[in-house]
Amino acid sequence: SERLFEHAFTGINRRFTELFPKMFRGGKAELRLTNPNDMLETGIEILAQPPGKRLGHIELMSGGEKAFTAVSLLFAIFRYKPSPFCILDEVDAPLDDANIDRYVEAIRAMTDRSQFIIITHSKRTMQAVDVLYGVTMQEPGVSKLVGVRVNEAAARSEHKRANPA
Amino acid sequence: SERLFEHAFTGINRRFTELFPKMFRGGKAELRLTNPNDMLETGIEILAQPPGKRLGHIELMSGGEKAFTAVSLLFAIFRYKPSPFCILDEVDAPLDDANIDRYVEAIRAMTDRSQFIIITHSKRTMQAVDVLYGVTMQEPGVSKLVGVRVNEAAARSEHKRANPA
Amino acid sequence: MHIKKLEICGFKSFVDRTVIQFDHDVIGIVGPNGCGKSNVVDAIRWVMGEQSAKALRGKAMGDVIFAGSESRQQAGFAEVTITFDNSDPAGAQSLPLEYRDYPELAVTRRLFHGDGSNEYCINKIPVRLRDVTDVFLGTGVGRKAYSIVEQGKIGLIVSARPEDRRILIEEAA
Amino acid sequence: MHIKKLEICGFKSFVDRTVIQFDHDVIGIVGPNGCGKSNVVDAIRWVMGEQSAKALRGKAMGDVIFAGSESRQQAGFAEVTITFDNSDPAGAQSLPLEYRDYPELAVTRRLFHGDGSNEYCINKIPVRLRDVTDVFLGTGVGRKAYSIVEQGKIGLIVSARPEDRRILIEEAA
Ligand SMILES: Nc1ncnc2c1ncn2[C@@H]1O[C@H](COP(=O)(O)OP(=O)(O)OP(=O)(O)O)[C@@H](O)[C@H]1O
Ligand SMILES: Nc1ncnc2c1ncn2[C@@H]1O[C@H](COP(=O)(O)OP(=O)(O)OP(=O)(O)O)[C@@H](O)[C@H]1O
Ligand SMILES: [Mg+2]
Ligand SMILES: [Mg+2]
Repeated sequence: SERLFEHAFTGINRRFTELFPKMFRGGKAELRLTNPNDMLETGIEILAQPPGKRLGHIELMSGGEKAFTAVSLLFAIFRYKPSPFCILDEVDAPLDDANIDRYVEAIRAMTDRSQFIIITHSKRTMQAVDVLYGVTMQEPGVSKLVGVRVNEAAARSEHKRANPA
Repeated sequence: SERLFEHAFTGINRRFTELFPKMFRGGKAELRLTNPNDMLETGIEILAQPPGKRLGHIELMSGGEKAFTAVSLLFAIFRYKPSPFCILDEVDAPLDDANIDRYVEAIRAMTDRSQFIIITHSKRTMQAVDVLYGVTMQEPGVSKLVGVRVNEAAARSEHKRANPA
Repeated sequence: MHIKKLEICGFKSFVDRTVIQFDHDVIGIVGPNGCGKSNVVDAIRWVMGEQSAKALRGKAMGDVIFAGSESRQQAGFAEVTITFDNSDPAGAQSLPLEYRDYPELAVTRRLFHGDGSNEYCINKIPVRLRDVTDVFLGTGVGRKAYSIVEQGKIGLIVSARPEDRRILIEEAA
Repeated sequence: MHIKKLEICGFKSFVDRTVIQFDHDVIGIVGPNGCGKSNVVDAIRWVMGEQSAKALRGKAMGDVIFAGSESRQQAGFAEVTITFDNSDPAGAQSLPLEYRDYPELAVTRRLFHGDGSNEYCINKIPVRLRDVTDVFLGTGVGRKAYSIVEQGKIGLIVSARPEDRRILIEEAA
């Protein structure tokens, strides 16, 4: 319904405008309705300005900036209405090292409400998870779960950071 | 013209069917014309079968398999008609470590005819190039070339491998 | 409603029964290209009641059944069971009455080759698809537009037309 | 016709004159997201005569001129020079007669803010756009459909409709 959509849009936009500068360490961003008078049909535009750069539509940004802006939006929606779990399949592929650190940091901050399942090829991301499952196809065409590595250090230090004594 | 297209298609397809099993260490692939009777309008389908798996259209493969199949096709076109240089912008983003090794190995095999410019975030790819240019934006919005690292070891050992005494 | 474990059998490339334990906050899944990581995501979507074959990267629903390989023949059925932790009273309250007292909630989906009809169970009791979707809707687990980000989907959000992007907001509304 | 060097000035985020030497077989370009790596690719496309603003990720051709930042104001013009090694006789033969004896071939393109008209030079001599494209066509450098793979383009090859994929073959034909 119209009011629900408007309430969600406002709540998500507020979180997005807060979260973007945190994730990008600066800059600003917002969502804009293409047709504010029509809540049932309006589209959503994403305007963003990475730190030190000019404000523009998301399509004008670099490949990694676009992806990271979309991730910030997704996380803003997630903060507005957390799901019990969130699955992220190779979302970090276009991100540089600094942005991967901010990506996993943002995920860690949401683990109080939700569980995260992250699929990745990045060694950097792998170091930040609590447990690592490997999937292989030793026998062609047949998937097998192998090797579980529990990241005791990461889990414990993050836990302390989230719950100072 | 029709004959030129047909000649190119045949030459590229031949190289693609040869190159795919080399890149994937097995399996097979081919291009197929959607309308073999109409060289001016026909489309091109890509069929591929990674080692041990079943033959299918490219859209049925995993994200990385699709990308690596497309890379094999691009390299096949390149071998049919080499350009003096080739620019690859973050082509390796969805690839696992083994496929990145095969990607750079295939590039190295073509350096007798062409020069390659590779943009990447992957440390693995970075170790395989001859020279590494870093671009930064210390001053926001202003690009600056920094640091050049010449990979003497890589260049020399690859050169030896390509030109056994 | 955290996930406790996922059991996959005969689903896509997981022909052998595979059990994945999910008792951590942040779980990483890694492996070479094509080894089956995204298939795990498909299994979760499927057991949650996904009805679109396209959303599962197939042409028909039967495409989720292990189709055979060099060394194995086609599976007779695909089955996935997802088990949720139901120990949080707040989470339990959002469930239909009959499930509130269970410490765990196990949802199973099964599809037989050639059959075409899906079977659903909750805690081993056969139910209909709508019982499954009711459970997921109430607990918020069903909000997959933004809680399941498939490979390549981030790029779609970026390049989407403004009218198509509203789905993200609608699902959270 | 290997590239010897690229000089970029006032083009997109390269407001300061930047010189990149290309005297190796395999050159890697790295850096953080948004630092300007793909802009280098755009610079090469642009100096080779690209006429579509969209292909350069802009709305109008003037978008390639440095548009200003927090600390700098807009640039008055964009200029890119690409210098090729012309020491290979086989490569030289594919050039128009007047350029065959030069050891190097330097192509320059310049666009002034507000002006709208592009200037082209080959070895500092003003020429027309078609002279530039003739040079590139003959040497095979112009086959950019498959020799310049932009960020995300691999995904487009995968998901392209069969009719759209033929461009790759046509360009090599
Ligand atoms: N019904 C099926 N039966 C057997 N194998 C299947 C079936 N459906 C998909 N597959 C196989 O599963 C593989 C794809 O797995 P998946 O997409 O999970 O890979 P991935 O690990 O995510 O790889 P990437 O890192 O490249 O994204 C493909 O090789 C495909 O052939
Ligand atoms: N005309 C212009 N003037 C100033 N800055 C510009 C101009 N055009 C583009 N830019 C800036 O250049 C940056 C994009 O650079 P580019 O696409 O080369 O990044 P990249 O290094 O490839 O990053 P990624 O790793 O994310 O792909 C953007 O931040 C954009 O704002
Ligand atoms: Mg995948
Ligand atoms: Mg880029």
